[in-house]
Amino acid sequence: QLFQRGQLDQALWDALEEALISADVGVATTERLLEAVKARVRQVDHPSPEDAHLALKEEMVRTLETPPAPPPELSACPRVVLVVGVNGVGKTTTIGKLARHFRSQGQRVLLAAADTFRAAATEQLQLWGERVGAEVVAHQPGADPGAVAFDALQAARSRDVDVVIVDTAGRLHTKVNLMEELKKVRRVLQRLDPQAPHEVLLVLDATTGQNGLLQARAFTEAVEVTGVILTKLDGTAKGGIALAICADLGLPLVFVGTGETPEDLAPFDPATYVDALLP
Amino acid sequence: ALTTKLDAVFKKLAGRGRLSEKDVDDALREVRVALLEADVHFRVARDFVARVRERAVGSDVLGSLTPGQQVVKIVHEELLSVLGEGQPRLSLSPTPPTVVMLVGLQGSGKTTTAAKLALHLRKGGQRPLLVAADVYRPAAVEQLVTLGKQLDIPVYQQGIAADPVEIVQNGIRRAREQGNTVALLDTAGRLHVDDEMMQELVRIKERIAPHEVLLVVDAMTGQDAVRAAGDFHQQVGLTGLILSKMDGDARGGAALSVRAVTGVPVKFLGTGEKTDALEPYHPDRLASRILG
Ligand SMILES: Nc1nc2c(ncn2[C@@H]2O[C@H](COP(=O)(O)OP(=O)(O)OP(=O)(O)O)[C@@H](O)[C@H]2O)c(=O)[nH]1
Ligand SMILES: Nc1nc2c(ncn2[C@@H]2O[C@H](COP(=O)(O)OP(=O)(O)OP(=O)(O)O)[C@@H](O)[C@H]2O)c(=O)[nH]1
Ligand SMILES: [Mg+2]
Ligand SMILES: [Mg+2]
Repeated sequence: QLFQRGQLDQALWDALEEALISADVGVATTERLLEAVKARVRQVDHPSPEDAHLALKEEMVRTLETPPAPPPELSACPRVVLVVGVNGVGKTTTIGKLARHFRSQGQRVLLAAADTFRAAATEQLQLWGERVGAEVVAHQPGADPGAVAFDALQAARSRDVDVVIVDTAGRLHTKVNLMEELKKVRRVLQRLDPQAPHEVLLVLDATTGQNGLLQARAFTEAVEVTGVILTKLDGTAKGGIALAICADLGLPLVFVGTGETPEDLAPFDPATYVDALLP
Repeated sequence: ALTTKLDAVFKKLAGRGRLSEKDVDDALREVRVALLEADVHFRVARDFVARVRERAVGSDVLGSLTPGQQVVKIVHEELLSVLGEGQPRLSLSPTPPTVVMLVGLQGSGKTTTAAKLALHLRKGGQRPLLVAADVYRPAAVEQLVTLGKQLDIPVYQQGIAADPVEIVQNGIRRAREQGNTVALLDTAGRLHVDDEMMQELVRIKERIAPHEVLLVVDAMTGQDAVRAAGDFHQQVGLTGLILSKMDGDARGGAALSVRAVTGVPVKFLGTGEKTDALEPYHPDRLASRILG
């Protein structure tokens, strides 16, 4: 009902601002988007609310499309995917879904249980591995995550695996020692294969507010994130911080998580995402 | 910081005198932005700023305070009035076991918080029993069992084959038989819009009448906090909030929003991944953090 007004009045801009802020797009990105829309509608003779609505959607899609997702490294053998992010966002579950996705393409998948800290983290990944047909390399609790990653990549090579996905412990980006640990895991992979990890995927919870931008910055700074996966979009949160992340950091969104089963993963589609955010 | 921004807004105000409406509106724009950047809900921020405006317009610039500090002082006081009392307690039942149910969205920290609460209660002389009522998440029962072993706190579980309502009822019976004074129920993460899963919580609550229903809220939650917490409160009824992952740099504005909309008290803060990382709630510290 945002667009049943007859004209472009301040009430319309206020309504658009509320829609964006309420979706966690954030103040700065919202201002930037609305400025761009205002500039565009100024060039139209008798702009209607529908014109503004459409222009905003186009601006948002353009923001989300600007960092192009890098094509998957299909020649790498095995391709190494490192999954990172703060606590509880859905990394382990997403890895299960990614594994199912690769398996459905006929690929052999191996999972590295490099979260050696959290209670039953390894068991959780092992259950996912059984569920989707991926083998899991794990060590005992408290083991060095780098050692798990190393063994997993070694095993993947000797077993002719196509994709290795490395699960890491959730960690707040403000914890320097934990971010150093993550850098070390990446270095271990690089030592075995200078191109590895071919992808570093940051998992972000759609319910996260402005902190998501800080997370993206910190993880990118530490381990060169190549793409973002937005989870829990089956809830009511819109994950609008993704717009700020694309705009400010140029990170592409690659997948969205829409539930807790293996099939609940879809390639990120900007138009679908924008339609859900701003119906 | 907000004070610096407001000082800049007010440095045109030469000496002492009343703050004009225009002065206040300029300052409030900064306050509103600060709140939104801190993840305070859009409408909560708007209502909050309206209340601050009412108090600020026409007020004198006090003693040695700069006008900016004056507005911040009013903002701080208004924040505290919403954020409520520090150190609220868990209400322990005169007829044990006290039943404490933990609920919330997926990944918010319920299982870890259940273990933390159990440890905290034992340090306070209670005999806690943890009850593993999440039969859905892979290895959720193992997670709670592992935590229980680490703390030497008993865990009641029936694996993943049983109905959570049955598990909870049997767990409380076990607590009664074994002389446990508190039963802490760890439930599965769920969406407030998943009717079936929300109904499960309602059925559990009706069956065992918990003394406390605590919503675990991730400190980095954004605008959705109000919707989710509001739905949990409306459908299940909450007696308290626990803000988890407060050891990060999320400003925590979700707490203000949830307090403003549900009035439910914040009982504890989760401040780390280890089981001893549970702290009492200090509203004044949260107020400073939200303001930035
Ligand atoms: N509704 C919904 N729940 C999800 C989604 N992705 C993950 N979850 C749930 O979120 C919770 C946390 O998922 P995990 O995979 O354990 O998250 P994690 O990032 O590995 O957590 P840590 O390793 O502890 O940091 C679980 O209950 C998952 O089922 C999603 O897309 N939608
Ligand atoms: N840094 C930090 N991490 C926390 C805190 N509380 C919980 N965690 C972490 O957050 C992640 C999720 O915690 P869980 O206890 O599994 O969350 P949950 O709500 O039970 O998850 P579901 O059962 O899947 O809904 C784990 O990695 C925990 O170690 C906290 O206060 N600080
Ligand atoms: Mg995990
Ligand atoms: Mg849990």
